[in-house]
Amino acid sequence: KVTQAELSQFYPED
Amino acid sequence: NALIKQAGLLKKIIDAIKDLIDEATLDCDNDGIYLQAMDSSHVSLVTFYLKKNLFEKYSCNRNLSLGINMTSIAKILKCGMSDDTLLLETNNPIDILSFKFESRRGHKLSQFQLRLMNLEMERLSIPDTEYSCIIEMMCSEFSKVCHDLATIGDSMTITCTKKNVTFDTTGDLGTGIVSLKQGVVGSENDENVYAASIKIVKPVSLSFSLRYLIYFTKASSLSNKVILHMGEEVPLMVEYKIFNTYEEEAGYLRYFLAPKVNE
Repeated sequence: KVTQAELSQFYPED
Repeated sequence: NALIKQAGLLKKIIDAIKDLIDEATLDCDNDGIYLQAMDSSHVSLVTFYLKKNLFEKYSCNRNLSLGINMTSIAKILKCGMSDDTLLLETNNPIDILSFKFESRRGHKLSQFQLRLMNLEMERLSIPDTEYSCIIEMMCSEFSKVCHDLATIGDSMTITCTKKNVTFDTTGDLGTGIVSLKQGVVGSENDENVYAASIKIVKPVSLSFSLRYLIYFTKASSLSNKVILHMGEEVPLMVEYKIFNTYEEEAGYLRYFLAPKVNE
């Protein structure tokens, strides 16, 4: 199943 | 204080992001103006940096964070003509941003004030990334590929190898694939050469939502070329360089888009 990832999965919060 | 020679340039920059984000802060220091904001679904992020040399005159003697509503600033910028000069100023206390437009021949002056907002923005930290593939192509070509493939499918897979970059999609009606060969990007004997300049460390193939990619192509009027930065397991970075009226590089507009992943 293909799903849309969110940016927070790749970049930490500042 | 920031004086920009052509108000139309700032309008183009804001128009390229206003449909993606509702609000953002303009972080100003003595070197320039920086913005970072995520769209409401947290799938894409936009940043821009307007360096001091984008402006005819620029001064900022202390760090400022100006909370802006994008629809509102776009409305004000629409009131000026694209070849007006535009002076941006803040008052003290900092609760408004003033816009003074002056026509090229100096016969018309207009002034608008934008009420600033107190924004608590979620901020992501984007590390310096070594991308596996850097693809440079004409903006118009990237825009056409995205719009064409969006008529067929919802997402687009970008596959980059040493020899070419391919864009493909699948939808209910069928499939579409566009391939651009590695080669010089630009004009040759007054004819556009539609190819891609590829710098590659390792081949990459990733899928992205076309809806967001199409939002990004609104920046196409800023530059001739767009640069796609791709790496395994990292969001795509779509970069448009910003030039001042002397054609010097004076900043950038970057969009980041999280990939679609197989679960």
